[in-house]
Amino acid sequence: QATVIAVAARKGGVGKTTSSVNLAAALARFHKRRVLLVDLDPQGHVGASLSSMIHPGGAPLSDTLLQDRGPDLLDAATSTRIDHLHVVCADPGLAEAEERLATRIGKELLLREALRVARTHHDIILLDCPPHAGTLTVAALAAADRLLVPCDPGPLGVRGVEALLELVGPIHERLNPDLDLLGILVTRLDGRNTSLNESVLDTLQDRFADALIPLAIGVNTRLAQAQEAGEDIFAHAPASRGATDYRALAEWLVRQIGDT
Amino acid sequence: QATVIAVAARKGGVGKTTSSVNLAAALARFHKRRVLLVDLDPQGHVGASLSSMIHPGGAPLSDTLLQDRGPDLLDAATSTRIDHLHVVCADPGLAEAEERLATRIGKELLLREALRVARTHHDIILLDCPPHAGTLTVAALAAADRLLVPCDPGPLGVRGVEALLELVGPIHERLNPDLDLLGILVTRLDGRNTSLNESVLDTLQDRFADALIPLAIGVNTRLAQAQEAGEDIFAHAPASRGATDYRALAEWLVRQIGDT
Ligand SMILES: Nc1ncnc2c1ncn2[C@@H]1O[C@H](COP(=O)(O)OP(=O)(O)OP(=O)(O)O)[C@@H](O)[C@H]1O
Ligand SMILES: Nc1ncnc2c1ncn2[C@@H]1O[C@H](COP(=O)(O)OP(=O)(O)OP(=O)(O)O)[C@@H](O)[C@H]1O
Ligand SMILES: [Mg+2]
Ligand SMILES: [Mg+2]
Repeated sequence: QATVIAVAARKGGVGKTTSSVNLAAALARFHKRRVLLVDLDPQGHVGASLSSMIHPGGAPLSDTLLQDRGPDLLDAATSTRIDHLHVVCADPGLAEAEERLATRIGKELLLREALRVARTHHDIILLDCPPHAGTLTVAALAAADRLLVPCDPGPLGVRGVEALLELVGPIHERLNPDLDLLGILVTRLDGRNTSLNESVLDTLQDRFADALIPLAIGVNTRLAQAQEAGEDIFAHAPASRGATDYRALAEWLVRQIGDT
Repeated sequence: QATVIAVAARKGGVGKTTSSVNLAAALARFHKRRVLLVDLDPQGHVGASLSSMIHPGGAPLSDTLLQDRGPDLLDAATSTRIDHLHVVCADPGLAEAEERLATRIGKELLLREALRVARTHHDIILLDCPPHAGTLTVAALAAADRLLVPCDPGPLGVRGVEALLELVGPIHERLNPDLDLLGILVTRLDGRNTSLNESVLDTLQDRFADALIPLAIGVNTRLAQAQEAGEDIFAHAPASRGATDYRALAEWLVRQIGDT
């Protein structure tokens, strides 16, 4: 059975997609985990970030989610040039599908159901969430075993963490008692901003002590360049700081979730 | 009659809030415009960014929008320590209000109606939008005269601009024929990333040539520090790069919209 990890944050632009993509790639490349990366953001930036790596295929995700009989996310999955990595891209119809799902009975548990078969075919499933606490993010948290919350080193990023963790309580109680916080990941850490970093890291340490992941992702323009090239960081710049940081994150993650 | 400017981008974290707040402050401080800054993002980051400047007051925005008789946004407005700047903060109930509005008749024109009185009391009204093309963003575009689209210097930011501009067509046709693109504002420009900047700026120039605002906002940690202190950049670090950049943007804006 796979471990399902939701990568979510209310705040926009904190590195949800950059982390989902490169973590998925590192787990597949260096730890031989069978990984399914699912894009739940109608912006479709997972597909954009890996455009040179993804093989054509898979039904539109919006069709898969909207169908009446039991949806199976594997219908929407396709392989990539990276062994062990499969991807479900978000199609433009996903925004409208999210609105149409808003009034469906059991919408919050739809994704959990849609991942049932996928869980037996993969070791790790990563869900990239949109910067919006709507139907898809709630459904992702209801389907997940673990939650990874990226946070950029600014006061608004920290507020974004708090806002997301407020959602976890009710979801834990009513929809998904197994949901566990994997950790808070500081991203886009810029070594030049020592006083801001110090104060933000102090705040995170005070408020979330044990939940703070003991490594951070530094600012590295190679990560954006890799996105521009449509590649993961390991294909684009394997010796870069971004590659080193995400590889270290994958190592930490594998130790945390043990042998699934 | 005020000029209403929506500050919107599908992409998260591109500087919508940072730009709305500091542009509003610059217009009030240096151009003596009567400015109303409205936070349409349930995250409530306008209030957080100006927490040391805002006077208590104003009804919750969600109540104002949900009431049956003609809503008036001025009911939710309050003054600040900056002369000529008033603010409407987003309250935590705004997320739920957005969902409840989704099925209301005429929801797309609600904000336009709610701003009718405010337009006669102010010269410029800025609408900070959430990173989500939902009811509130659509209502903001339906209420606005001009549209400012921040974009960070990365491939996903550029896609975010395209995704937002796709919304403008149908809104222009069916809801708001007066809506005009004010421009695309490049934010968080980091002088060290010359090759990425060049390629992103080239792309923006190719695709949106005349719409690209002829100045950019550079990366400046003082902007995040100001947010941490709950102040606009002019109160926090008036000699900083961030202050200079947003002051130049305000000057450009006043020339563009003329004497309203
Ligand atoms: N460590 C990093 N160093 C440099 N740039 C980064 C880093 N992480 C992310 N970025 C850049 O920051 C921007 C935001 O990252 P990303 O799109 O992954 O965030 P997100 O949380 O998924 O955004 P959204 O809320 O829109 O979904 C992108 O342009 C990305 O290239
Ligand atoms: N020019 C800049 N230099 C440095 N940091 C910046 C700059 N502009 C914005 N930031 C920082 O980047 C982060 C994102 O900015 P901001 O929150 O304004 O974006 P947004 O588009 O409003 O995000 P959201 O999509 O969550 O509403 C914030 O932490 C902010 O402090
Ligand atoms: Mg994303
Ligand atoms: Mg914002």
